[in-house]
Amino acid sequence: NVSMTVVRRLPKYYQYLKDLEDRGVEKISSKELASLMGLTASQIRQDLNSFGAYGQQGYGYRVLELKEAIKQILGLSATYDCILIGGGNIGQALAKYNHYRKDGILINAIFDVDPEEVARKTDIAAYGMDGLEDYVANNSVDICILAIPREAAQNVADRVVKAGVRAILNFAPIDLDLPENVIVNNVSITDNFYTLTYLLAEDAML
Amino acid sequence: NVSMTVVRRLPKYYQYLKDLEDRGVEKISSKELASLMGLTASQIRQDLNSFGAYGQQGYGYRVLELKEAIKQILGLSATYDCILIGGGNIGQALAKYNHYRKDGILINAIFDVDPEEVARKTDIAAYGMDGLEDYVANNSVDICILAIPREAAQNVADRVVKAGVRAILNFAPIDLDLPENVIVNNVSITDNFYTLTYLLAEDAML
Ligand SMILES: NC(=O)c1ccc[n+]([C@@H]2O[C@H](COP(=O)([O-])OP(=O)(O)OC[C@H]3O[C@@H](n4cnc5c(N)ncnc54)[C@H](O)[C@@H]3O)[C@@H](O)[C@H]2O)c1
Ligand SMILES: NC(=O)c1ccc[n+]([C@@H]2O[C@H](COP(=O)([O-])OP(=O)(O)OC[C@H]3O[C@@H](n4cnc5c(N)ncnc54)[C@H](O)[C@@H]3O)[C@@H](O)[C@H]2O)c1
Repeated sequence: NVSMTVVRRLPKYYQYLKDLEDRGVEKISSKELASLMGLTASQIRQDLNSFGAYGQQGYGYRVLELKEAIKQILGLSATYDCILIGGGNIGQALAKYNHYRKDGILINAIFDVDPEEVARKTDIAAYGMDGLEDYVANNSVDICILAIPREAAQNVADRVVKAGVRAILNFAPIDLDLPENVIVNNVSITDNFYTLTYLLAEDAML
Repeated sequence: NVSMTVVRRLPKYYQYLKDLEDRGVEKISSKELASLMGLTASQIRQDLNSFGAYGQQGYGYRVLELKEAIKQILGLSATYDCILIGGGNIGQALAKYNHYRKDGILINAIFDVDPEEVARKTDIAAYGMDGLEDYVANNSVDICILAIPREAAQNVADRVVKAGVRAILNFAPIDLDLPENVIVNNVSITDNFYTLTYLLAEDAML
């Protein structure tokens, strides 16, 4: 199988290939793609070969064909029904960002302890937390996004999994303790700040 | 020097040690810390040894001492003056999140093409884009956060660097082309969604 390190590079390939397609470029060599993306040509060949044979010796890669292949590998040819729990600052930013809809990632409902406040700020249907289990039982839910305070995250995640949801995108700064068969991806915006402060502190010491 | 893979694990150590301190735990063995964090004891010893000798054979690590050491390595014992460019959805979420202030990461001003709209939603001073260079010349700016549309990001980043800012946290989905001596960290929320869709698509194929 393919390592997650390679998988995590795929979105970057996908972005660059979309840009090339927008610019009308039909084919590109691994060398040209490498210099564009700041990688080596052998890294590109190695990454892409782990998913199948795409390029041709001496010809390079067909941009449209490779883009579609990566889109397929990333699962973006399907659509995903999502619920968002927590319609606060982060939740609102996610709900209002329409690029996700273009990728087939649809936020269909928001759950919050204060649904009236949430409903004032967004057009997506907002529900109280007591409506969660009924909603999951009667609607398709592929992904649950958690944008709630850290203290509430484990309890709410347990409810979501018990209700039958199998994938969680978690913005709360806590490692959720969930069954093996649940896919969890933690997003930490704060860690990105810490990387900068580390590098600035290192700079200052040089 | 220390590899960035290890550096990117430090925020997680920092979070766990803060939690242990809150719970009044004074010392912890690498084995106990490993089981708590889902790592191996040898990984923990290897990571921490790359920054200096912290644990004692047979005794383990002093929680407070190790936490302070990691805080120091992450540069969090200093304060960082930040400006935020783009006071839209993401910008507002960052501006309103007060955990950063506790870490000494201070957002002191927001710049936007529509500063009146931004000023309505937050207490932080909001300026038009023509005030950028003057502000950087007359105030301390350690980090610039970019939360603007992709099309505007390169031009704005060039202005920010020309004005003298050396570190950028970029939320726009584009790789900025900047001089070597500028520290840039790209945050991609979208990539986290793609990781989930990849894993869901993989699951569906099994
Ligand atoms: N805003 C940021 O920049 C940022 C950065 C890093 C991490 N985070 C994390 O993201 C999460 C969301 O942050 P935010 O800034 O959007 O917070 P917020 O306070 O603006 O929003 C939280 C929302 O969750 C709701 N809520 C609270 N308890 C709940 C519960 N038990 N069940 C359901 N809903 C509940 C609140 O009513 C509110 O609408 C937090 O865990 C935070 O630590 C935020
Ligand atoms: N919201 C999300 O969930 C999300 C997810 C992934 C990536 N992003 C990226 O983050 C960035 C910000 O997203 P958002 O959702 O906050 O967008 P937004 O449209 O809500 O906010 C953008 C802000 O930038 C300002 N602006 C536009 N052009 C400008 C310029 N030339 N100079 C200065 N200010 C300018 C606008 O007035 C607005 O206040 C975008 O690049 C977006 O692609 C957002």
